[in-house]
Amino acid sequence: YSFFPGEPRWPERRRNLTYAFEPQNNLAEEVKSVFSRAFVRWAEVIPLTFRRVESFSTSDISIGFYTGEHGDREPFDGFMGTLAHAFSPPTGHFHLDGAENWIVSGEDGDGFLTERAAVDLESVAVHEIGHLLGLGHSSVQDSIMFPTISTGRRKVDLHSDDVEGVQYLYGSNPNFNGSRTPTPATEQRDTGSGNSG
Amino acid sequence: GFYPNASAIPPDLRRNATENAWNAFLNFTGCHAGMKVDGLYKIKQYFQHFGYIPQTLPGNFSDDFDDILKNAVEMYQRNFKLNITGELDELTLQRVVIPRCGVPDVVNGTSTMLNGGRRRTYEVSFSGTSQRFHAVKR
Repeated sequence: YSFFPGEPRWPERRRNLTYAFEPQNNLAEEVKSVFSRAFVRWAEVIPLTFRRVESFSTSDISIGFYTGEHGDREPFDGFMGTLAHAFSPPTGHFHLDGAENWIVSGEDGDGFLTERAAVDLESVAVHEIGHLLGLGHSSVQDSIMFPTISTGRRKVDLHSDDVEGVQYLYGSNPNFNGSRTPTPATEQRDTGSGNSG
Repeated sequence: GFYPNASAIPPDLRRNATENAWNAFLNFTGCHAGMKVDGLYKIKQYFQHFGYIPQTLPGNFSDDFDDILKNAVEMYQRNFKLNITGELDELTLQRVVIPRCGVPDVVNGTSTMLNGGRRRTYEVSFSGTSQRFHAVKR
């Protein structure tokens, strides 16, 4: 796991976060529920809560689907390519590329969707929430915070690498007993040399 | 578009993965330092977007496989745990064209992927009786 430079995180006084959706997207309840599930995955392991509200302008986290240039000088590039981006704490901006084919059912069975030209929305949501919380990209391929996701792939369970990273920032959820972690870390890190790359 | 599952995507809307704009990068397979290939500037722009080439450099890149690109490729290969060849080999480009998050992997020249986003050292000791591992952040 890694962090953004300076290890930004939500301050102590802002641990009960709210999120809202871009009103102009007119998202169906089924789509919004995908994000709710994604937030729960992180809330299970850290002492933060996430509550959906209607006020897009005052929520801590704002979620929206956009195409092309959308005001942050990070334009989306159309079908495939870049899928989404999110900002480090405490900015709270979470943008997704509206040009993609998004699968919202959350059903797959074996971790792989059949459609090769569609992207699993919950997988991307869980990843971007990691950025909203302060995690950078990880070189652990099975982690949520690995930068790429193949079309048709569904990856929503936090890896121990993700859990360790986010708990470094916020500590552990008192109700978290560690059993949620589905996959063990397969590599040794922190050998003491610090910076690399 | 939003679809409850893959089968719900109308056939006429199914676009296969070859429409990914980055797939054109596969044409650069085998390119290495010293070569000049039409369109190579586009992959330099890709690497700059994700931080592997400094934002301080102007984006009007040449088509030369120069040291800037070689360094970017090596850093990318290191981050993604690929063989560090400095060339646009097949495995590297197969990774490059996969859809991804838009957040850069490298910020201000420091990779955020290989423990580079933080600097930590540990003082390590083992308790003889409990065999428990202790680490102190410095």
